Amino acid sequence: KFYLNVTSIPPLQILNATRGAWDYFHKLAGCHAGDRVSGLSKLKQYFRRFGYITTAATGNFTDDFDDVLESAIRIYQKNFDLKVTGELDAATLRQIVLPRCGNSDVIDGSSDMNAGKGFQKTAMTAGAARIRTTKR
Amino acid sequence: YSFFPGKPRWPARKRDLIYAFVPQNNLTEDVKRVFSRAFDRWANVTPLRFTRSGSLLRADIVIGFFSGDHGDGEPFDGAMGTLAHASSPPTGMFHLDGDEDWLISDGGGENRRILSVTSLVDLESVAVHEIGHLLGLGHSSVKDAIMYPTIAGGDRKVELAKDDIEGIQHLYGGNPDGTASSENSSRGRETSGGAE
Repeated sequence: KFYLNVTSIPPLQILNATRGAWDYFHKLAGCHAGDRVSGLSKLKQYFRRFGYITTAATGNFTDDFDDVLESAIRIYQKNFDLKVTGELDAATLRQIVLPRCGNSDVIDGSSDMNAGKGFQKTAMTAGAARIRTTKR
Repeated sequence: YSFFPGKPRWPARKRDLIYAFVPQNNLTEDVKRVFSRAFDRWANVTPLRFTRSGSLLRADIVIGFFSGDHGDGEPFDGAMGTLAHASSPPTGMFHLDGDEDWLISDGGGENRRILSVTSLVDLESVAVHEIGHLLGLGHSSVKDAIMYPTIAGGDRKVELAKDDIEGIQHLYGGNPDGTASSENSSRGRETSGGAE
């Protein structure tokens, strides 16, 4: 639907604003390495979707908070100038659930998102099996 | 700013790019004007020019709204979530999620919060971002940059930031007819030059 201006939006539309597609991830707050929590596999799919996990697996992720996930979180935190903890802290989750562009942040296993700010090119490291990425 | 691997860009012979809308969307002029404004923002700071065409055959860039799986391997996910995606040069595919609620007002040139809580997405903000991809820019870590990957519902962010301008001018150079450059735009003021 297209709305010409803010006043044309029905009040109910504002009151019943659709929950974010990824609000579900808020329940993963506080998870850290070694945990097994239902929903972590979906978070891995999210990170795979945006290039942070480059494994060739086609969605068969486990709910384990493993090295692959921790590595993905660290790279994500660097890219979004968050404190790099490797954990699912509140600031990281607030960023993850925001609506966003569907293009990947990490392409072909490396990320230049921070390149303009003097960071070194961030290679995908420990645990992130570098096999191939999907070319659109 | 960042680029796609290999730094693809439109070739030097292609400085006048033609865009067209998927006819099945039956978009109104109000909607099409939003894209025109978004293209202008990039034209103001580059030697590139953008012209709308009614013919897909002539178009370098094709714009369409789609829902769910639309055949490019990157299905949309309903309201919110992913809002749009675009290809790197010289492919020219620009897809937007047809399940979003889009605001198409001419909200002015300034970045601002339109509503405090809403699932409404400012179309021009997303269009300016995706055109950056179509021209060769990747995502940026600079929060004020257009090429920052996320945008909150109800936010309007349409002003090119210094980071965006530096990135695009690295690929194409500045606008020979204008004065806009990264030097005179500290953090994305409305840039002058070109038609303005």
